Amino acid sequence: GRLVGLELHNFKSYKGTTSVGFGTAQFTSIIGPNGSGKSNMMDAISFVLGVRTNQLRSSQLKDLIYRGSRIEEEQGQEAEQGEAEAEQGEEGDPDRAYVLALYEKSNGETLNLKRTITARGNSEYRVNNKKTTYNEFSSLLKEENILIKAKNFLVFQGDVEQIASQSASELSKMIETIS
Amino acid sequence: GRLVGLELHNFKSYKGTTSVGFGTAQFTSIIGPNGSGKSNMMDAISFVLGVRTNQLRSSQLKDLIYRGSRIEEEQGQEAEQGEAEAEQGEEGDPDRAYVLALYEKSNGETLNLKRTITARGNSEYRVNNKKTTYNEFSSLLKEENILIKAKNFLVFQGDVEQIASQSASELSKMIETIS
Amino acid sequence: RYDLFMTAFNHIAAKIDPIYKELTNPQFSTSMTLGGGSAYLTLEDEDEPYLSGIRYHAMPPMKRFKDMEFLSGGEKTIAALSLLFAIHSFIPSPFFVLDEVDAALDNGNVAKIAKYILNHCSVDFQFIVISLKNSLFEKSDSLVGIYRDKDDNCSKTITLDLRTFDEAGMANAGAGA
Amino acid sequence: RYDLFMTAFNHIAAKIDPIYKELTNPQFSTSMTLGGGSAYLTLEDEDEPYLSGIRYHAMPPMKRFKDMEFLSGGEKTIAALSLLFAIHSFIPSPFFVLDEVDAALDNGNVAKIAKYILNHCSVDFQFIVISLKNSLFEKSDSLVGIYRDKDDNCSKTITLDLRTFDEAGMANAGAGA
Ligand SMILES: Nc1ncnc2c1ncn2[C@@H]1O[C@H](COP(=O)(O)OP(=O)(O)OP(=O)(O)O)[C@@H](O)[C@H]1O
Ligand SMILES: Nc1ncnc2c1ncn2[C@@H]1O[C@H](COP(=O)(O)OP(=O)(O)OP(=O)(O)O)[C@@H](O)[C@H]1O
Ligand SMILES: [Mg+2]
Ligand SMILES: [Mg+2]
Repeated sequence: GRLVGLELHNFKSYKGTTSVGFGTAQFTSIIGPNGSGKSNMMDAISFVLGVRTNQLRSSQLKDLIYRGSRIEEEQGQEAEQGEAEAEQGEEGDPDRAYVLALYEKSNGETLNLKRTITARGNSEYRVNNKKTTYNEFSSLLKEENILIKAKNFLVFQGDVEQIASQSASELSKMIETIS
Repeated sequence: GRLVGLELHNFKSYKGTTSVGFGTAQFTSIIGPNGSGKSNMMDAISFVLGVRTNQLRSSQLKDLIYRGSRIEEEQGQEAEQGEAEAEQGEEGDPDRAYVLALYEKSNGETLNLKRTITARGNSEYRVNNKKTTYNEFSSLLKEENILIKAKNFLVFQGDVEQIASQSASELSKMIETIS
Repeated sequence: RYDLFMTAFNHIAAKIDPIYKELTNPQFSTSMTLGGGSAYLTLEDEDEPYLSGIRYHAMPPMKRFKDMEFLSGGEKTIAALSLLFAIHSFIPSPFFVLDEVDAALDNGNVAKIAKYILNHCSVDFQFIVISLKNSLFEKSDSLVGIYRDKDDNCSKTITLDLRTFDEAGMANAGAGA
Repeated sequence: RYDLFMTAFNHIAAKIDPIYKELTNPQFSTSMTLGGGSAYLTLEDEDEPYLSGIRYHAMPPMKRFKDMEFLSGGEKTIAALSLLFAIHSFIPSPFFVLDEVDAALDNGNVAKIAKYILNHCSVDFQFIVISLKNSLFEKSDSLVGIYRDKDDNCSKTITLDLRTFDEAGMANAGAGA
């Protein structure tokens, strides 16, 4: 199978709906300046497949929803310029987000994989628009050799060297997950 | 003051004596392919100033001495080619190493800073060839604003991002060491 | 459980060395090293392997040290990618997403990674690679360019299929990036 | 103890923002952002600061998030270097050794780092930088080239003073590297 395209809706730095198609390309590169949103795109792919939030540089699901306004500092540091701007931004921020992945199986059948963050802060999985549980979702992916627990096909920024120098027991755990 | 030059003797991947001069350059770059020995050169600078071995990607001082032969595998994996070669290498390996740094103070006076790894596996500090203790050595460096404990002037490979995302208490500890 | 584990381990252990040799293959690098490096996996406890660890040893071409902690940053990156590709040979996930894995690599090694990807990507093995180095991304089939829309304060994307360009067209595309 | 700590803190806190602005200074980047970013330090406990923490906030140009965990890899690198340079302004160590700090930086940011180094290096502030990116090392006064001597199985060095080359000579030296 292959990943044919993605649709991000208010996910991280992607406001509104953004569609990206991979076409028939077997080797696609994502490029752009620092801070433009490249790793956020990888987070979108990881998110839709069911990877946990703490792997996506966020502590809670709400952090994954697009925010246009200034973050309220815990210590109330808002004395800086743009106080009024921050207020207005708060109102404009969306309260839900989703990522949709178009996946084409080797037999030509297309799967619409969708994961949504609801206003209550939960996440909901759908396959071809039919709601499913996390477990059903991940076993469907397992049939396609996409092992979310092992994450052997995802290398997050800065993690590559650690893969070689992980401890003997970590490596054995990884092989155990795969077998 | 400034670092005028270095002399490495059997230090890490530098066999025999290697001298490097920085001349009057204010901005020097160290370049070379992967695995050539660039970070080992930084380890030499850190070592001679008194930085602890665990910061130099090594668990003991002996690891810092040049080794030409194959490492004996703990599990005795030596069945591979080069068995005889490994034996011969063992004999040829040096049992001591040192790094000498030529440092010129702002007043023009030159300091010869030398740190040696002895055959017994200890390290010895000398300033202008006079043996000194670690504490005298590091207080001499402190006069030159070289703070070995804070290491605020050394950024090891892969560590730069961590400096920005260190915890609030780590940052406070760093400022406390400097003050 | 023992059987499953050992099937996976034996398969991966058999693949790791040829893959490592292909990635460190001297055909690519200018220096005439004798052959690629060598890499292998060993079990700490042969009887109950899933309860103990697996050690990974990699030795770059012309080097003598086998343990990971002696390798440099770039050498570790190559060893890590070899391990991932060896695991993939056992469980062929349909795609890989790699985020700036080339950060510590010199130009020679970036070229080897690019060559490996071009040799192994297929309809069933898709590579999605985030990179800042044009010596890697210019070899891909297509580019997804991400930029920050300053007015709207968000990220936007444009897609470019490189296969539609011939060599000359490629140079123009680069100028526009 | 309080006085010493606060002297250091106040000095560094006052310097961090101008340095961050200089490093993210839009004069360098092609996009006409309004001004550099902004960075500041805050104390968690004003009364006994040495017992509590110091928080570091940095906001790249045209961005809205202040906390470190929202920054990208490259943005964190710039924030980290700003902090180090701010600390240096309080305790001016005679030299800095930086090992591939440019690994996560795009070409625009590499150019900004190079410009900052060129503007600030002096007889009393020496930079020794390990880098794989020619857009950084070609700007230095001198190069220490390290290569592996295959026969002798060890590292060797050659030194090259770039200041003796004019522009044309520079191009030749690059070809030889
Ligand atoms: N929920 C969110 N809403 C809006 N913007 C966000 C959100 N989460 C993160 N961001 C922004 O995304 C940016 C980081 O993007 P990302 O990490 O993808 O950059 P990158 O392109 O990978 O950069 P680099 O090349 O430096 O790694 C940050 O500047 C941050 O402000
Ligand atoms: N005691 C030692 N004796 C001989 N060689 C050693 C010793 N310690 C480390 N080495 C060798 O040094 C090499 C690593 O060098 P170093 O880390 O300096 O490379 P580097 O130039 O920084 O590479 P990169 O660009 O990948 O970071 C290893 O390949 C290792 O074999
Ligand atoms: Mg990134
Ligand atoms: Mg290195």
